[in-house]
Amino acid sequence: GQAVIQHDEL
Amino acid sequence: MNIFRFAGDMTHLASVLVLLLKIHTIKSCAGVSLKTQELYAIVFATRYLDIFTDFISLYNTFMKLVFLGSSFSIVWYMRSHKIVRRSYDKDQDTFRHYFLIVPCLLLAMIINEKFTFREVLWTFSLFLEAVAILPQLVLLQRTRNIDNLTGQYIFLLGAYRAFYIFNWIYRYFTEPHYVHWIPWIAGLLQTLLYGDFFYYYFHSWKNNKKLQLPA
Repeated sequence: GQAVIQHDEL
Repeated sequence: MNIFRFAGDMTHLASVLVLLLKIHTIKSCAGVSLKTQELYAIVFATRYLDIFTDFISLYNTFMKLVFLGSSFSIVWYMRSHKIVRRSYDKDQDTFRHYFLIVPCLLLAMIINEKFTFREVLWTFSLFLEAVAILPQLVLLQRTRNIDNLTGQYIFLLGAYRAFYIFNWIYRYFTEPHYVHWIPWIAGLLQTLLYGDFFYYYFHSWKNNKKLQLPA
């Protein structure tokens, strides 16, 4: 999986 | 970005602005639960840890600053402002919200997408937000009187997460591999908690009478 999960929602 | 999510963000923004406006203009926080406001400040503080490390968009960063700023200033108003604090009903606002924080933190340690500091706190913020309204709903049933602005605040706060559910459904069908069970379940539970409030809010609006939750 990705290193850090990017959350694009508020 | 899709229309459901934008509508949800605007509804959420409207809810905090309604509350901030109420407190700032009439210098009163009668009927507002400080516990819920403190929980929301914790929700935003633990959810937006990435505000300085991950730049998504100007909109995203701007809205994060607005939510952080508004939630902390509402808590400041209710705790420290010499006039506003007098209208805070601490004898009625007795929900032990720390009993919400610990279980949410433990649950986030167990159920998360990745066991890292930021991801666990992000998950914690989702679980905490799902239950953050409880002190406010309990206070409402205790005080029974609810002024229009507080009623609108709670209605908008519940509606925003309902819009997000439509956003998640839309993204599930339009973006391959877009699956995030944790916010989906937490968001659904959160919206369901508003269920009876919505019911009484709608009936009071329909019959054009004062909103009263059953004791």
